[in-house]
Amino acid sequence: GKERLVAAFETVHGHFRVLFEALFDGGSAELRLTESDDPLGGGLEVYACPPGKKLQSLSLMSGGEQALTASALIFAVFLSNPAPICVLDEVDAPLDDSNVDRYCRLLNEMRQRTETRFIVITHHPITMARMDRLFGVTMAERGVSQLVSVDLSRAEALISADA
Amino acid sequence: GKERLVAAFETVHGHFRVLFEALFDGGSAELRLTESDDPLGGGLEVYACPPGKKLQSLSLMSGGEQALTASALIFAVFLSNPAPICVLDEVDAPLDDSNVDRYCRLLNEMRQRTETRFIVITHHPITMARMDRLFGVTMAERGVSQLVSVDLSRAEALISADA
Amino acid sequence: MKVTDLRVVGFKSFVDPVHLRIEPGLTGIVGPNGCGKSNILESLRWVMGATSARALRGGEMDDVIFAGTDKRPARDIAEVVITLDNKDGRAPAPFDQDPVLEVARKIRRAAGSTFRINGKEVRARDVQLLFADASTGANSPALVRQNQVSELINAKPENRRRILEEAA
Amino acid sequence: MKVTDLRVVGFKSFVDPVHLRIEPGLTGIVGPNGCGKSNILESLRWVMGATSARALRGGEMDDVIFAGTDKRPARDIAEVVITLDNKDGRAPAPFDQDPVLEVARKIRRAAGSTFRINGKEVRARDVQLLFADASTGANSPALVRQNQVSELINAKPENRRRILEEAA
Ligand SMILES: Nc1ncnc2c1ncn2[C@@H]1O[C@H](COP(=O)(O)OP(=O)(O)OP(=O)(O)O)[C@@H](O)[C@H]1O
Ligand SMILES: Nc1ncnc2c1ncn2[C@@H]1O[C@H](COP(=O)(O)OP(=O)(O)OP(=O)(O)O)[C@@H](O)[C@H]1O
Ligand SMILES: [Mg+2]
Ligand SMILES: [Mg+2]
Repeated sequence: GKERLVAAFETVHGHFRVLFEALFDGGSAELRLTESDDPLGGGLEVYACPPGKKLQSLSLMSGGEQALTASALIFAVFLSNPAPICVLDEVDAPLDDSNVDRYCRLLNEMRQRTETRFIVITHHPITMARMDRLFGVTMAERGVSQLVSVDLSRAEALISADA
Repeated sequence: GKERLVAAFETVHGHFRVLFEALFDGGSAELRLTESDDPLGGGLEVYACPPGKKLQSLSLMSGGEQALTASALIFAVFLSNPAPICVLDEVDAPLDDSNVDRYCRLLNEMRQRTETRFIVITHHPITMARMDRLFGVTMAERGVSQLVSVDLSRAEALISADA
Repeated sequence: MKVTDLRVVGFKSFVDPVHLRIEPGLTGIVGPNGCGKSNILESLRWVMGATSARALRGGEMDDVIFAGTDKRPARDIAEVVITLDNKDGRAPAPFDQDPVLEVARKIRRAAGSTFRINGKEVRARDVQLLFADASTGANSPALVRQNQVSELINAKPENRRRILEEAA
Repeated sequence: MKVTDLRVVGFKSFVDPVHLRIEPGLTGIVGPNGCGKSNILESLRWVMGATSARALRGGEMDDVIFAGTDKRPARDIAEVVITLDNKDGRAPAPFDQDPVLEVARKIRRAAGSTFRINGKEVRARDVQLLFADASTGANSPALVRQNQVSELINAKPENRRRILEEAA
């Protein structure tokens, strides 16, 4: 019921603030439950403000800033109630190199604090280099997918030319 | 009226097929006007099939394949009726390196065949290297955007660290 | 409960059998555009009991079955098996004593899907509950689809609440 | 008609005046996340007569005015000016004789926008028609927003037709 939800909200909110500030090297963020007549109704409002900027609605943030903020929210939920598996499909696509680096640092921290197993789909060489192991998906025969275990140098070759 | 639309359709369809085959080094693509009772109604169906694969609905294509197909469609419209200006905001984000190269080759062809002026927003070093000129947007003062003209080496530095 | 293996055959572009070992820590998946990376995530969501074909980028559920290429005929069956380590005994009865669970989903063209846990046929509902109890499932916020990140941000507040319920 | 310059002041994160020369060929724009690249595209669509605040990622049109930072106060006015080369004389009357057109849009907080062409106040409609005649405009398919590419692909066929009308 409502108590469980409010307790979950407090935990996620706490983690979200810490993760956001770590990801953006500052700034501030918070979650707010919007009121509603239905006790289990209402929505979740997200407020976030990168360092030095004014607090604005999330939709005004840039593509990269939204990707980092959403990652902080997803990982905040994790820390409250770790899932056994997490798959991130090109979440780093809109990020510039320095934010990819921060995203990877956060991934590393999640790896140490939870038992969650992460599958990270990426085209970014920086992200690839931080993985514990790498699999390549190729279509040696057009239209037919194969899975091969690869090392870093082979992975980089895979993304830079037609496999 | 209807004749103009059908004529436009024929031109766009012709360009789309040529551009798609150039982008994917083969395969086939076509546009179809769906019928409707209203003479100016009906929609535009897009069929596309990368080389070696079976023709499927567009939604089954991958993120990168969709980005390339959509680019071919946008440029096909251009060739039929060139716009004075085109802005592409990180259209290359979902592409792997070899597709970024193809996308750039297409851009180059458009530059030669039309008078359109292109503004290409990108994080990709390959795309940057193909531009005629580069501008960097920085926030030396947090929250305040400045525009500076940059050369390639300065541009790469800009994306790899906090400006 | 730990997820240890994913086996896929006949699902989308994975016409030949493929086995992905899922170990602790960070496993990276790389490859050119259109090679099948996102299809792997979809096979995982599908075996966990996904019900919406549209959320798997198809028109109908049969669209997940290998449709053929210019050299290979289409298939009629797709199957995905996910292996779970249940040494902590947290799976619901009657599987609580099994150290390992193999959850399988099989679809036959025009005939629908069947689910099995350790060889015993079960309902879709049983599989969905199994994963919900383990804080995961086909719609878990921890399974982040391509381009989904900005959807989460631009979603209406009511829809974002769902993410809290996962945490509860 | 050729587009040659864009000048922005007080629009979103461009609180100080900025001038972008737009030359033939390919002009690249680069920079870290959140620095203001997409805001440039939005300033272009805005001066061409954009009417939807939501399509400019805001809640209301006043959201395009500089909202301030921790060191600078918010502004009350935003202005964007786009310069067009009209040596081919294709602009509609009474501007067909002018070799250069400067189209300006200015917004004052809580007071709405005004449009001018070469200093003469005009209606939004006049500006929208000027650009429509030149095969461009705030909703031109040639102005591709971030993450918009997959929207085009996943759009319903009726919505995709709009792209053909541009070509007609
Ligand atoms: N039922 C099916 N049978 C055969 N192939 C299929 C089927 N469904 C989808 N595909 C193929 O799978 C491919 C898409 O794979 P996927 O989306 O996993 O690529 P990806 O590796 O994620 O690429 P990207 O890096 O561009 O996101 C498409 O080319 C499509 O033709
Ligand atoms: N009215 C406004 N006043 C001040 N700043 C604003 C205003 N509207 C938006 N911004 C700021 O502009 C920034 C977003 O800029 P923009 O979307 O152009 O970034 P970008 O360079 O495209 O980044 P990315 O590479 O992540 O896509 C946000 O950080 C936001 O705070
Ligand atoms: Mg993908
Ligand atoms: Mg942007």
